[in-house]
Amino acid sequence: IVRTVSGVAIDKDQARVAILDIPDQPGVAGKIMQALADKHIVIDMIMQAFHPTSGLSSITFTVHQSDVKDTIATLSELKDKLGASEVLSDPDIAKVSIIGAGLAGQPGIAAIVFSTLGEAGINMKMISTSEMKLTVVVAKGDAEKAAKLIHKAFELDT
Amino acid sequence: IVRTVSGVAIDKDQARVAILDIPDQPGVAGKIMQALADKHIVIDMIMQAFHPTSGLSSITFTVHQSDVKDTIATLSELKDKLGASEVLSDPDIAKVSIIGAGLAGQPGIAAIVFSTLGEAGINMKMISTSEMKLTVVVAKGDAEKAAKLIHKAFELDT
Ligand SMILES: C[C@@H](O)[C@H](N)C(=O)O
Ligand SMILES: C[C@@H](O)[C@H](N)C(=O)O
Repeated sequence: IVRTVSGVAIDKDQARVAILDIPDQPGVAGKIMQALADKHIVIDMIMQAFHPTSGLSSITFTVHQSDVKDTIATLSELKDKLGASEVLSDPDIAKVSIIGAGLAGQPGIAAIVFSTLGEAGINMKMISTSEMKLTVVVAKGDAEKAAKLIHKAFELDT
Repeated sequence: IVRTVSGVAIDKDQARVAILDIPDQPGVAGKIMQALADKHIVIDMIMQAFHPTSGLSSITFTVHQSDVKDTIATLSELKDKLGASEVLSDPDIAKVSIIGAGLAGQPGIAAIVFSTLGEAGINMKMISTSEMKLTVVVAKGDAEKAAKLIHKAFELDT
């Protein structure tokens, strides 16, 4: 099972920005993406999860740190047009990604990663997974320690 | 640019479940994952985005439809222990995934996908992206139409 995980990567160049409580209607996300694309902002991650209120949604992006100002400006412009409640941003993030084939079929892997970081007092600000990659977002200052602990938990140095 | 996108896949076997307003503290996600792993529930996607309230977080999962009852039960048990506000579930989802190398560097691709669906009146319930895959979650009844429209938008049949 430990050989399912093949490596850990760190990306400290991103920042996260979110636009909250937008109408959960067809075309809204397209409008937002087009506005960002028009400003030539390269989007790294896009996340839209379950919103507590039916009819509303929120979208979180990660962008390169050099694009944070433009991203906040673009989303803030849209905020009024869309009736969104707010635009949030946080530059203090690092993506720690665990890469491996067939991660998806193994419920225990995320449990190991999350508990390992939890026991070390490292807080996860965001989480995003796919079949090949589990990405946790922590504060920049926690990135190296998080990667080291995960390496150790999956015996990647042996 | 259109050759960056190589295929579209549909997965209609998932359901989504979320636990809302949990403490944004180290160890919390680990506790949740361990409880699910103990029940042998295979988790497909895990999403934790930007929460409007500092100190709180929400986590959304997709699980196989046959695991929805157990997932809701497990999360509901944890809900009181963690002080979470609610557990939400929605069985009417299909994952439509656009696969391609180097998706991440292309801001226009998500804009094309989201606008294409938006113009057809197809609502996106969730969105999750990585460098190699863009996954949108729509109602099961919209899946085939969404995949067809995306195929057409990226000229994948030509
Ligand atoms: C919120 C946003 O994703 C909307 N549901 C759309 O489909 O564009
Ligand atoms: C909410 C949950 O992800 C928490 N921040 C943790 O690190 O476990």
